[in-house]
Amino acid sequence: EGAGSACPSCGGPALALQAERALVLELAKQQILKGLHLTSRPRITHPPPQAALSRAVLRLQPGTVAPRKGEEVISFATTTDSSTSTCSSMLTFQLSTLQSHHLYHARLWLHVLPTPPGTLHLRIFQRSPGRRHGRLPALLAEHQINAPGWHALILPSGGLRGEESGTVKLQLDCRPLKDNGTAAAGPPRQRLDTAAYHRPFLELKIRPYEPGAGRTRRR
Amino acid sequence: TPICEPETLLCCRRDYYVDFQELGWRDWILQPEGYQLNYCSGQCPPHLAGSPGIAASFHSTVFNLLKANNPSPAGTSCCVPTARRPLSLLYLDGNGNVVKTDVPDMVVEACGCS
Repeated sequence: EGAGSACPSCGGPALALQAERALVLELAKQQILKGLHLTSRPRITHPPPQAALSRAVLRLQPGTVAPRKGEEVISFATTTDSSTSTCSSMLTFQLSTLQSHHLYHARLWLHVLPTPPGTLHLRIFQRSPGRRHGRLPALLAEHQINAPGWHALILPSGGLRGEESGTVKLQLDCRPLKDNGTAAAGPPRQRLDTAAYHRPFLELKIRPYEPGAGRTRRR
Repeated sequence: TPICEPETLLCCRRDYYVDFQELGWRDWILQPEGYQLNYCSGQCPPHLAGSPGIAASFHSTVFNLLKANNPSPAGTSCCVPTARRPLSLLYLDGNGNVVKTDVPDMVVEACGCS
């Protein structure tokens, strides 16, 4: 307010509007970083594609209450092998929060292209952290898919483990099912769609470990 | 709680909207576009001590104690938040993951005299 006015709380000279604005913006930054338990704002080096981001924002629409004292996370996959649209992709996720949080809900969202008629038998393996290459990764889940489009595949939240670096690697393997229900041999013909808009992602619900939970886990 | 007007001297809530664009943070905070950084300011003379701005019972208790014990108390009463609500944020973490979380007690809804 005017230069002559006094601060209503402490009686000192009131701040000039500009100075008050700068102070409030600084306070806002500190309040938000403290509320998110961050020491500084994240540096986004590889933002996900805008199309995939808008899908995620729709899925996590604010206003619906986040889990009490918990977080919902959407982590987009980076496929590591060249054949990005076959069913034998390796999906890599960066999830450093898995080290410090309890994971209690996990789903893998995949977009399946329109495929020849028939059911697709999909198996999801996880290359366990620290395991030597060449050994079979652990089978996490099996699903049967019989329609194109998005599929939310439930994963055992207890089975999903991150490596020290926070990396989670999921190996997909899918085969068309023959009429007698056995998996057809030969190279997988079905195609996953991992293009920008349809990039596979993990949808997780996590909450911080309660104090003392480590003791029970260790025991 | 009265909303602070320029001439308000007594305890009130000052509403302040902060746009994340103005912080230069719209690249990592996806939703909402900003939030109310309200704060409490103003004086709390003795007859207002204990008036929490939203309910009178606490105020009358304190006021009666003041009258009974000492009409001019040594301590002072301060204008403080008496009700706050969480803020739901959707943001990108350092790995490019989308995180949704509720930050508790982020928005001051009511002010009162301690």
